[in-house]
Amino acid sequence: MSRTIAITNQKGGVGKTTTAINLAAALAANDISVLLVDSDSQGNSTSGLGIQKDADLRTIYNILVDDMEIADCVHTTEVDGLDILPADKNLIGVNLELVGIENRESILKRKLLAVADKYQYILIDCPPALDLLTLNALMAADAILVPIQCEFFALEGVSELMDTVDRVRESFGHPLQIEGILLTMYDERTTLTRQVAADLREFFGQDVFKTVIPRNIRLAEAPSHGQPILMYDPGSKGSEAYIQLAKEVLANDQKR
Amino acid sequence: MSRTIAITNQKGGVGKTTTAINLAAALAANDISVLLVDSDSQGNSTSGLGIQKDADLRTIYNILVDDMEIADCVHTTEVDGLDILPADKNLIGVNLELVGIENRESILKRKLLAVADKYQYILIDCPPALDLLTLNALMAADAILVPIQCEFFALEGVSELMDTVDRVRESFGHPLQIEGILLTMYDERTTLTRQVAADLREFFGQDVFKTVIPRNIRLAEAPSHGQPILMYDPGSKGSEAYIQLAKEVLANDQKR
Ligand SMILES: Nc1ncnc2c1ncn2[C@@H]1O[C@H](COP(=O)(O)OP(=O)(O)OP(=O)(O)O)[C@@H](O)[C@H]1O
Ligand SMILES: Nc1ncnc2c1ncn2[C@@H]1O[C@H](COP(=O)(O)OP(=O)(O)OP(=O)(O)O)[C@@H](O)[C@H]1O
Ligand SMILES: [Mg+2]
Ligand SMILES: [Mg+2]
Repeated sequence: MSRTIAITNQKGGVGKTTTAINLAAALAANDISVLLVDSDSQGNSTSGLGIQKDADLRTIYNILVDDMEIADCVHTTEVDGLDILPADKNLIGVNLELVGIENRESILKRKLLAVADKYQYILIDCPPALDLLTLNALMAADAILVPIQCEFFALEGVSELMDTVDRVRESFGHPLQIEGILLTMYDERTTLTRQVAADLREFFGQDVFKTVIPRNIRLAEAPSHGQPILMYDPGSKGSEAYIQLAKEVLANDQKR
Repeated sequence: MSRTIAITNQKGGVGKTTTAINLAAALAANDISVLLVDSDSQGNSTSGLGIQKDADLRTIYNILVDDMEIADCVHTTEVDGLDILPADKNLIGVNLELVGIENRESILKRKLLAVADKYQYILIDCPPALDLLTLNALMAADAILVPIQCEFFALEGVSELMDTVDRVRESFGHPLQIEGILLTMYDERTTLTRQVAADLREFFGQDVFKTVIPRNIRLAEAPSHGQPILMYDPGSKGSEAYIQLAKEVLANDQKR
């Protein structure tokens, strides 16, 4: 059986894709088979792992709208043990194309059942919105991992996200857990970062990961080479942080 | 007559809201009457200007779905000459609530006609998506201003945004201009920033603003005080940059 984690936060630019790519690669480096699902029409996880977005690329769009199977759309990556279900701009119309379709919020969940035995972890990179794509990810997930920048606007959106999680639990009867809250782009020199971090630890307590991802330019450079940080610059602070995060996720999941 | 500018980029966290608030305030400081329209369900422009999101707050939702008039929903702010049409989480459902409504992409455009004589500039802060709210902003706008971080993922999304602009021009026959491409969170010490900036200047030429917004922590601190940077820290690099940007926007518009 696999564990499925949705990497989500409707606030834009907080490190969802960077976390999806690098946590997936760090888990795979522990001899774990991992599937990364890109559910954002920007397709940043897809290009960040070096997948070319040709016109005939099979993507998550084909799963959600054309009823294709995941095994027919999955690609291997340069990272041993890490496969990806890509995304591209065709996803832009999905919110409207699925209007009126029965159980449209659970399509991804149903499709992932077919590959659950093949992967130990399935990570889903979500778009910056509380839309049908994010809802599909939440319904398919066992837990959510929330990357969050320690800044004012990021703090504001967290309660909306938790409201959405409660709605998924109550109206769909789906027992969604919290994998953890991840502080990203952490710059300990600024008071703002330290203040917001303290607020988040007070609000979320143990749910905040001990691992903190520092601001590290190598993390922003890696995707332009189509590689995760572990391949692009294994000695960097960014790489060490994501290796550490993978260890913490594995240790927490053993305890459950 | 007023000039309406949509501040848009589907890439998340590139400085759309920060630009909307601070350009609006800097224009108002030139004795210009400005309306800032918040069209993002996160409501960051709304809280960044100190507006409390009470349950009975009238917002853009009431304009789009309840057919209220803009004059009934507009709020003054602490900045002389700057009004805001707020947003809150009720907007989350709008993409689906307007399905099937005739001319749903032009509601905001029609509503803004009623206040065009009251404001010299109308700025619209868009969500990180190419959805119906952004389409409403593009249809209502004379031009788009695209904040962009000089990083790999931000570069990837620009061609999709330009495709959307072309579609608005062709299928809706709406002559949307480019106000400019704004480089934000610019850190001249990194090669990545310089490389991506060079790529953008090559691709967009004159459309790239001469004014560049540097990374400046005071810009991230200001919204937690509910103030634009011009009030929070008028001597900061961030404040100077947005004052400069307002001058450049005014000079460009004189020439048109
Ligand atoms: N720890 C970090 N240090 C430095 N740069 C980072 C870090 N994490 C992410 N970045 C960079 O910041 C930008 C935003 O990160 P990313 O794209 O991963 O966020 P996101 O939440 O997926 O954005 P979106 O909401 O658009 O999907 C990217 O250019 C990325 O390379
Ligand atoms: N020039 C800058 N220097 C430092 N911090 C900045 C700068 N511009 C914006 N920020 C901070 O970066 C974060 C992202 O900016 P902002 O929220 O304005 O982007 P956005 O494009 O509106 O995001 P979204 O896609 O979620 O709407 C915010 O916390 C903001 O305070
Ligand atoms: Mg992303
Ligand atoms: Mg914003």
